[in-house]
Amino acid sequence: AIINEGHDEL
Amino acid sequence: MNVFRLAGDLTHLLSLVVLLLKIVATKSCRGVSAKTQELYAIVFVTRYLDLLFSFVSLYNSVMKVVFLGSAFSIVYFMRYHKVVRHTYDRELDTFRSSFLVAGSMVLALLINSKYTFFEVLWTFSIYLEAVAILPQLVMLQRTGNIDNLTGNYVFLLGMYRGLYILNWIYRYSTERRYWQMIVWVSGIIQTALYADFFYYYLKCWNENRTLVIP
Repeated sequence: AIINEGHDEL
Repeated sequence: MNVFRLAGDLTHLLSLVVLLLKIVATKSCRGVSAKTQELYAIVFVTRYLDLLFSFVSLYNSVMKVVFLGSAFSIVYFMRYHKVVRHTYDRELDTFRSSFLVAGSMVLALLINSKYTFFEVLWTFSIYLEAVAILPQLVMLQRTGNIDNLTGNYVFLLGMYRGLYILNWIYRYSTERRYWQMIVWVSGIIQTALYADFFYYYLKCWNENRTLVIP
C-alpha cells in the first residue's frame, strides 16, 4: 500500500 | 499510539455506542440533531477516502470503517426508520448546517497544506468536524429537559476532543517532526465549543438533577 501523507490520526 | 490517543478514540467509539443504544433501545431520537449526524457522516466520508489508497495500521482502518458505519446507521434511523423517524424533533433542529458545509469548503480551498483533491477534502473534513456539533448544541438549548443518554453522548464527544489535545501535546513533546497546525487550531476551536455544555453538564451532575441548558 502507498504510505499516507502523514494523516495517521482518526 | 499513546494512551491519550487510544482513550480518545475509545471515548469517541463509546459516544457512538451510547447514541445508537439510545436510539435502538428507546426507539426514539428525541433531542438528537439529525443535522449534526449528517455533518459527521460527511466528515467521515471526506476524511476516510484514504481507505482506498493508503494504509496506516489495521487499527486505523477498522476504526474508520466502524465510524463510517455507525454514522450512516444513525442517519438511517433518524431519517428512514419507520418508528424512530417520527420521534425526530424537526422543528427544534433548524440550524442552517449548509452554511457550515459551504464555509468549511471555502476555508479548505484557501487554507490547506497541499492543493490536491484528497488533501483539500481531508482539510474540509477537519474544518467541518470542528463546527459539526453546533446544530446539536443549539438543539439542546431548545429541548429543555435533556435525557441522560443524549447528555452523555455529547459529554463523551467533548471528552474525546479533550483527550486528542492531550495526545497532541504528548506527541509534540516526544516525536521529532510532528507538526500539524491546521488540525491543532481546528481541534482547539472544536473543544472550546463544548465549554459551555461541560459547565452545565457538570453543574447538573453535581446537583444530581437532569441536564438543562439555560
